[in-house]
Amino acid sequence: APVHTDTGAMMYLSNFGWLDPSSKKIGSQSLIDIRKSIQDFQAFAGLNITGELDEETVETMSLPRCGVRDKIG
Amino acid sequence: HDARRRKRYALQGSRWKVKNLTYRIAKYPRLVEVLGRDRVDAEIDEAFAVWQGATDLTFTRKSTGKVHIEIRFENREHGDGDPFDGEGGTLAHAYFPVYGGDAHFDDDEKWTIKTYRGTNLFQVAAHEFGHSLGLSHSDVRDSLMAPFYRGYNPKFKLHSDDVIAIQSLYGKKTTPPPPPPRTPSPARPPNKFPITPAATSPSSGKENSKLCNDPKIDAITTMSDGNTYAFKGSEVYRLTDNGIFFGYPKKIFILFPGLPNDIDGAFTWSNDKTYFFKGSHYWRYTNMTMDASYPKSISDGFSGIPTNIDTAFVWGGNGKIYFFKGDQYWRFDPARTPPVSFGYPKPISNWNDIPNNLDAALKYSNGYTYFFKGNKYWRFNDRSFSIDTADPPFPRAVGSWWYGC
Repeated sequence: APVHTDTGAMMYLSNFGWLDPSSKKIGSQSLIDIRKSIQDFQAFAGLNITGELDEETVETMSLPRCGVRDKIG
Repeated sequence: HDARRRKRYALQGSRWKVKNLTYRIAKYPRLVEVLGRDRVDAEIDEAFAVWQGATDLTFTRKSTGKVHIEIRFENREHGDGDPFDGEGGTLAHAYFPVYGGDAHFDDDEKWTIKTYRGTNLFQVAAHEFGHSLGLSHSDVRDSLMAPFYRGYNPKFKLHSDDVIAIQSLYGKKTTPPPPPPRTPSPARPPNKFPITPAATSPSSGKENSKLCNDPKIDAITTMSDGNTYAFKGSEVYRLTDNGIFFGYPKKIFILFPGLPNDIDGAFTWSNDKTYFFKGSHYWRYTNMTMDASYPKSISDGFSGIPTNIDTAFVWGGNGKIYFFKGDQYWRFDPARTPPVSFGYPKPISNWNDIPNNLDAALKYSNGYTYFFKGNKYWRFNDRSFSIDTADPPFPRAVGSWWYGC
């Protein structure tokens, strides 16, 4: 799913280790968790830490990159 | 990665217990015919050399058999449960040492070598091999181990964050102290050389044996990527501060497609293009790609310059282009009309003890101009317009000072 959609962004965060792995699927993540995951990713990528899927964050998620997870559990 | 923590590298937690690692390209990219198999090999060699330059790790490429790190170009689902996603998005992934260390590249990408177009193979490979060695992603945006692709960089060098990371796993490089560098006497402290990602130790006998036995070269130049290349017969040597870059010499026709063997001279101009001369023609390259409509006749672009030159270089003293042949030299100034002023050629004896019939000449990254003939070289002092005085004096043996003999 394209990252500019919520589902796409959740997939991205999940693929690269930013969502709590204990959650079985994206839908079960509470809003607070997701907000926290977005903040963690924004801090890692050097973005403004808003907790929102703002334009800059979605743009960064669209960049070509390495497939290895950012956060190794 | 804790948001409040200072930005820096991250380790996955495993590393290799051996220092001499082997690798093999088990599956080449679909574009291998376009790129050239040997150029893909050279690009992967250089990606490993990045890490060899900062540690005592060594990397040896094998074409068959079991190796530590296997490299494959695959697309979509390729058997490891981590499918690629077509062009763009994920470019490659690699496994940490505890999981085998292999590296996979998405073969739907347009992999390219030494050009700004497409996806630069060296840059992505050097990153993935960081994972193969135990590095995780860094949140230092400019480091090699940051997860986002940053495009071709002809002047690539490891970020200090990457160096600290890899040395925290495998220690600092402890190879024997390099021979006295060829940089000038303390009177003029040497320029800070760019961190050559290569092994900076003198090369193993293999790479430089030919040059040690017969140090005469055809031409030498520092190209726009900041690296210095010596040309001899059908081969090209990439030089480090103390010897031959790991994995060289390579065939000229592979690295510089379209360029003939046994060239006469070469220089790199302020437009970042490199000009090669042979007989009555010259070739122009951007990095290692020949520009369209070349070769040309020397008279078409370098009017007033003879054919079959001995060497050509940009003099550090005035930034003009000089051509040497036999016992004469010509000064070529593209900004003047005519570019070769009246009164040229002049006798080489004007250059105070620089010999006639030179092999090569170069303005090196330390700002000095060097002249090469047979197994000797001279360093020129631009200010005094004479051969530099130093201990030991010039001429010096080129093999031990330039080729790591």
